Order: sequence, then structure tokens, then C-alpha cells
Amino acid sequence: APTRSRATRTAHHERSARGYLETFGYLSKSRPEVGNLIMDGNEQSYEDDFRIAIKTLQEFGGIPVTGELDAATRNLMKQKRCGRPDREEQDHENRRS
Amino acid sequence: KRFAVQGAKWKHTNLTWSLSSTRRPSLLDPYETRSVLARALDVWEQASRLTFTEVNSEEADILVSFAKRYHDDAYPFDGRGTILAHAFFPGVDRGGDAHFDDDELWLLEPKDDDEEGTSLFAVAVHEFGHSLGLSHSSVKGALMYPWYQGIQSNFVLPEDDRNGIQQMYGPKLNNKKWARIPSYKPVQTPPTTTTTTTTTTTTRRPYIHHNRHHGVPNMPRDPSRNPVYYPRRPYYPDRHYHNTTEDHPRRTNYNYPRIETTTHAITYRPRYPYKPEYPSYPRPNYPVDPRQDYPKQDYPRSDYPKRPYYPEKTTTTTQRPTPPQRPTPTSPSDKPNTCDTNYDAVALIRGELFIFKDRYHWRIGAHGRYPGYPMEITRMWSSLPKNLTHVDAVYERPDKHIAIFIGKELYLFNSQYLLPGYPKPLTKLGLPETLEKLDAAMVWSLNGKTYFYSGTMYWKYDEDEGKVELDYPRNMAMWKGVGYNIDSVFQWKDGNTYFFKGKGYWKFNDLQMRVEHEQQLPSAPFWMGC
Repeated sequence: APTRSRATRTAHHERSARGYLETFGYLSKSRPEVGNLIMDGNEQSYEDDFRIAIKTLQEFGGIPVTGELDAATRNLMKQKRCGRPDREEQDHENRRS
Repeated sequence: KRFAVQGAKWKHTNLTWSLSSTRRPSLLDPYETRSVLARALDVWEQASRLTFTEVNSEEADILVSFAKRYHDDAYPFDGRGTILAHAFFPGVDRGGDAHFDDDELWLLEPKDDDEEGTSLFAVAVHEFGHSLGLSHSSVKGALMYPWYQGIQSNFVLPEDDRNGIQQMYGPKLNNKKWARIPSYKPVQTPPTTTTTTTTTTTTRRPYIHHNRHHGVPNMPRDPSRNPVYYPRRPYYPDRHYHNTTEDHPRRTNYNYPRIETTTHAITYRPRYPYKPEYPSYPRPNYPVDPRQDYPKQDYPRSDYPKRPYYPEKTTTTTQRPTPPQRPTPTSPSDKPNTCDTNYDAVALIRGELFIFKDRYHWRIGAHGRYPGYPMEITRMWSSLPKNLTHVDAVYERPDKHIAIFIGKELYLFNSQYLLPGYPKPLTKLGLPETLEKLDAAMVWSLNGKTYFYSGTMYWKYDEDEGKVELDYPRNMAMWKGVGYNIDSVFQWKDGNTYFFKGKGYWKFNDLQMRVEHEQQLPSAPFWMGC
């Protein structure tokens, strides 16, 4: 099989990280059905949300808070864990308000 | 960093739990599993006012089950690794239940060097924390820390978790009470004697105070039934009577022979040839622990004591039962003469409203109800089964084809003509094999996507791919205010989405993702002009 380029690997890591963050409540899923409508023309805040979510995960997990999808963060995401989100929906509502 | 209380908590402290008889672990001994789960619950019981009683019922407050991948909730497991289990916060129906991934390598007695397996006890204690209302904690080392940490052999409930559970339910009560005996009379007057026995015949002195933890919870307070006092040896002044102001009864009522020892300590050593019988304290309401006598081979258990009364849990189950066979009306004119009714499906087709109930449907256009309606559904769509009793869901696709869901099958029509290759099973759409039927379907104009609803879950369907999208199903709670097990949903020409359940409907605000009014409005007067 052809090896993936660095950019492809990075994109793949980011996609799976995004799924992880949404599953466990770090990225808001409260309005997923309209998410693609809101995102249009607002990619900067979309990226910011991702970095903030990564930082929140790193802080919650007790690893260095860098905001980057580094090796420690990826290792944390691979660890066995509970299936419940770390942050519940009402936390998202409170943050937005 | 600290524990997090989710908000929901049990209103009663005497909780019941059960290991599901239909979803047991495939690789673990059920008896041993129950033992581990009981130990895990005991951790929380020892730190709070909660008590846990095992029952043999799928209606227990905390129902523990083992499942793989998709298992009738919106949180599928992922095979071995990563997600180990999840539990639901306190509440009715599924509230409090804990699900464990049956694909994991569960260990009942993990060793320190067991790196591959997962300690069931460690995960169970964590999940039961959720069942009691605790969310995840960011404190490393806390039980409610979301990532698996294993368990130490000398496990003690961490302070963060103890603080959390006690904030919700209070600390464990200390039922120790000192007995107050205003007029004590001994059961038997000890004989007076000038001789003494050897020390080996001196009996143990029983406690006077009524202490629940001595195993006699309903001990009567009748002083005449109290055990006979035996002298203490050596003498301890007022050691057990700190909370009473009365004089020590033995000081005044007894004249035991006194023997002075070389140490000048006074020793009371009367001779009692026998110990009187202690009365048996009836404990009629003391529950028998079913685990003591339960043989390992007998599972599931059929000899469980009757479960004490608990207030009934209300509302829905996760799995919708098969609806009973509906009686067929003999003619359309025999339909109930009442507006108090519900519908099987409602759909907007070619700009006209179609309402389906039992074997019939109504068609309502710009000028009201069409003449000749209600009409049998099979007259309009003759390719449907002749013994049709009702339809489950109907919607018009973006390509103007009409999709009708009946049980586990989808019929697709171009106007009145069944398309080749249909009916198809729901599994062809990517829906799970276990899905018995859909409740409703619609194309949501806000994003142009198709949504299927069933029970507590919904799926987003890709019309181009012909399959439901990944990351589904999701919980119907996303559509705030709409209950589970709806009857129908559609978008009206005014652009609003309407959810139907029972005899009422909700108008849904698409942007806020919640119903406009929590109270349902009756369907028949508004939509049928009844």
C-alpha cells in the first residue's frame, strides 16, 4: 500500500481527533445538523474551537497543555476509558451563554 | 480540579440492581460477575446513605448488561480497547443502567502485571458513580477520572469521590446508640459465694448498649430481656456508661466477692455455672441475602424473594414492543366518531397533506379534504400487501418518489407504481438488523437531509449514497422537547417541522432545535379540521 504523505497523515489525525473531541464533549455537538451552515465563512473560529477543545482535553487529562495534537495527546486518546462524555451538553450551553 | 455532580440524583436511597438475564457477559462466570459488581456497589454504599439490594428484575434501578457494538442506544461500543463501558445518570427507564463492552478482556481478579486485561471491579465502580449522578472528574487518581487507571489491591475510596457522593446523598449514618436503662432488673440474681472459680470459667461480658452493628438490629429494649451482667475483669470504672447519668446498677445491686490481688486491683470473679440463654430476636423484615444460598449452577435465579414495593418507573422502554394487531374497521363510516385520535403517519406529498391511520388514508389539498376519502391505502398503492393493517412512516423523497415503511421493509413508489427492486429490507439502507420498524421519516429542509426516527434514536440518511451516515444513530434527545417513540414527523408548507406523538403534536423550532411549546396541541382539530 502506498504510504501516506505527512499532510495526509496530519489530516487523518485531525479528523480522528475531531471525532474523539465531539464524542466526549469537548467540541459541541449540540447543533450538528446546522453545523455545516454555520461553518461557512467562519473557518477561523472553527479552527480556534478545535485548539480550545484540544487544550481542554489536555488539561482534563493532566498532560501538558499545548493546544497541539502532539504525541502525548494522541496517546491519551488511545487509552482505555469510559464512554461517557467528559463534558455534558449543559456545559456547552453555559459556555455559549 | 474536583468531582463533578451531574445534577440528576436518585430520590430514594434504597436502590436495587440486577445483572441482566438477557445480556450477560459471554466470557465471565455470572456468579463471579455478580460478586464483583456487588463489591463495586459496596464501595459507594460504605461512603454514603445509599443501600443496594440485588434483585432479579429487568426493572431494577441499576440494570447491568454486557453488549457489543450497537446495542439499542446511541452509544455503540468499539470492540476491544478504548471505550470500555458507559452508564446513564439517575432517572426512569434507562436511567442508572450500566453497559459494559463484552468485547473487552474483563478480569475478575486482576494481577498487578496484567496489562492486557481490564479490571471489571475498577470499571464497575466508575460506572456506578455515573449511575448515582457523578460526572467525570479531572483529578488523576479519582475513581471518576475518565481514563482507565486499574485498581490497587489496598483500594480505598479517594477523597474526591467520597466528597462527591456525600454531597449528593450524605455520609453514612452511624446508628450506634447507647442504651438508657432507667430501672434495670437483672434476669438472674447471681449467687453469693466466698469462693471463686479459676479465670478460665469467667465468661465474656456482653455489651449493654443496643448497637445495630452487633448484628441485632431489632433488639427489643425491654430491660427484663437484657442479658445478665457479668462482671468485668479487671475492673474498669464506668467504661461503658459514659452517656448515662444513672448510677452503675451493679454497684448498688450486687455484692460480688472481692478478691484483692497482689497489684491491689479488685477483681470480680463470681462463679456462674452457665450462661443464660439469650433471647432470639425476631427479625421478620430482615432481608435474606440471596447470594448466600444461591447455587452457582442455577442461573437465572428463580427463587428470589419478592422485591419490595418501589414506586413504578414511568414512560418508555428502549425497545418498542410489537404493537398488537389492530381491529380492522368494517367500513370507513365506522371510524370512531371522535376527535380524540392519533395517526400512524403524516406526509406532505406533491404539496398535499396525506394522513395515514390503520388501513386508511386521507388526502387534504388546498381546498380541504378530497372527496372519496378516507380511502384504503392499498387502493392508492396497490403493490402494498393486501393484508396491510397500517403503515409506519411515509415521506416524499427529493426525487419525488414516495417512500412507505412497513415493518422491516421499504416500499418505494413513483406515483402509484412500485419501483423495481422493492420492497427492500431496512438493512439495505444501513439500518441495524435489530431494528423492527421506523417511527417516522422526513426530509429536513434546513439542510436538505433525510432523517429516520425509531424509538429513542434517529439516523441521518444520505439519499445519494443510499445509506445512513456514519456516527449514527444518535439520541432523540437532540430534538429537545420531542419525546421518544414518536408517531410521525413532517415539514409543512410554512417551513416548520411538526412532530406527532399520540393524540398531539409539537411545532418544532429548527434553529433553536427545540419545540416551541412543551405542551402538545391536539392533532385532529388542527390538521383534520375535526
